[in-house]
This record gives sequence, structure tokens and C-alpha cells, in this order.
Amino acid sequence: LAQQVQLLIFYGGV
Amino acid sequence: MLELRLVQGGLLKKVLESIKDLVNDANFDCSATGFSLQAMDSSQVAVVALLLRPEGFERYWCDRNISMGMNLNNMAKMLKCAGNDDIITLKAEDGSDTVTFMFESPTQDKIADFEMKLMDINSERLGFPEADYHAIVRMPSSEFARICKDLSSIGNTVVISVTKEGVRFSTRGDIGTANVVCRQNTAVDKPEEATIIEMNEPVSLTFGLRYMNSLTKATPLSNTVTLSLSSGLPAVVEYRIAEMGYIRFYLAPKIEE
Repeated sequence: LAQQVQLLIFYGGV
Repeated sequence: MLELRLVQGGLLKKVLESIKDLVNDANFDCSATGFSLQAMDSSQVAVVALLLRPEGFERYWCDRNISMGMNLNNMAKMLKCAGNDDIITLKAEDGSDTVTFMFESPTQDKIADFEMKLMDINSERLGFPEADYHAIVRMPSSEFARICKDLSSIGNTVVISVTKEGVRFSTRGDIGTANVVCRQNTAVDKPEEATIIEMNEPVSLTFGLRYMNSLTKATPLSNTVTLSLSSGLPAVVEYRIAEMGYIRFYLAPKIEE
């Protein structure tokens, strides 16, 4: 089953 | 101090209605770039980014960069008291912990002001790199909202696939499956009714319909919506706000473990 991932995995803070 | 006068006050009402269910608290930033907001939902799956450029305001005055933390539900409550045709002015004094919303009726026969308490919000700004997306789909926003709503009565997730055939929205649930395919269609009376698909390579991504349905609350802001998709990356769902800016949602996909 596809798991929901969080945005922070893709974008770091600036 | 800050003073922003927006003749199309109804637009700010629509902005709040489109984000208040996704995000509880957010910092509104005011600078020479415009009136902006970036905020993440509590599950950290979606980010909303709003920009209203200074040109869209009849008066745009902020003598220094200012960040105002607001509870969006409370802000929506106040803006609900403005008429759809009212002129809305936001005012804040330097160092003040409140913001004032002034509502003027179009005929100037009714003027109301509402003062709202600001709050301190620690929020981290995310950096969104410019990306070359595998596919970009522009379609009528009402059609996209309709598809998301229809599919959510069948399943919990939507697979969005772009191929040469078109853009396919698929779901499956306990009662069965559903597929909606939209093909490129530019033979329309009005440009905003077109479906335009730019595909560099085929892409297929899975998203939670709960989030998709939430961001389609921005539909009243624009006749069209643009979906930017790349395999394994968050989607960008953009509603352009005519001549003023945009509201963008970055939505993390679901990924096979």
C-alpha cells in the first residue's frame, strides 16, 4: 500500500 | 505601519475560505514583493503559498517588512462580516499586537472596523527549488474539483497519471473502482474552458483525496487550475488570482514502501 510521506522529506527549511 | 486597501475585498474572503481548513495559524508577511503567506498543514503533507502583489491593491503601504501571525479561523470569522463587494483595508501600527480590518460598502454608506489580536507563530519557511516538471496540466478548476469530489465517494486516494492519452484520475475502494480521463481540448469557446497537457515524460503519482478535496476550496479564486507533476515529487496545484498573484499548494505524494 502507498504510504503518505511528509513534505519535509523533499524541501528543507531556509 | 501597514495599510493595505483592497477594492476587491471579496477576494480576501475567498482566500481565507480556501485555506482555513488546511492551516490553523499562519504568518502573513508584508514586503515590497507583496502580501504573502506560507504555511504547512498540521500533518506536514501540504503547504499553502499565497502571493498578492502590491499592484493589486489600491493602496499598498508598509514602510518595513512586517510579519503578522494570525489564527486563520478567527480571521475568517472577521472577514465573513464583510460584504462580497466591500472594500477591505488592513491596518497595523508599528509594534502593535493587533490588526484592524476595515470594511467599506461600495457606496460608502457603511463602514465597519474589526480589530483582531495577533499571535506569535514560529514558522520555518521552506525553500521550493525551481523544477522541470514531467507534466503540466491546465484545466478548468471546477472540473478538477468535481473529479476530486466524485472520486472521494469511491476511494481515499487518487492516482493522477499523465500519458499521451491525456490525464487520468483513478481511485479504488471497497465498492469498486473509478477512472476519469481528460484529454487535451483546446477547441473551446473560452480559453479558460481548455484542457492543456504539456508532457515531457509520462508520470503517475498517488495523493490522498482528503488533501486534494481540501485544496479545491480555492476553486472560486480562479477559473483554471494548473497541476505540475514529477514522479516521486510533491505536486504543485496552482490557482492564479487574476492580475494579482496566486495561491499554490504543494502536496506530498503517497509512495510505495
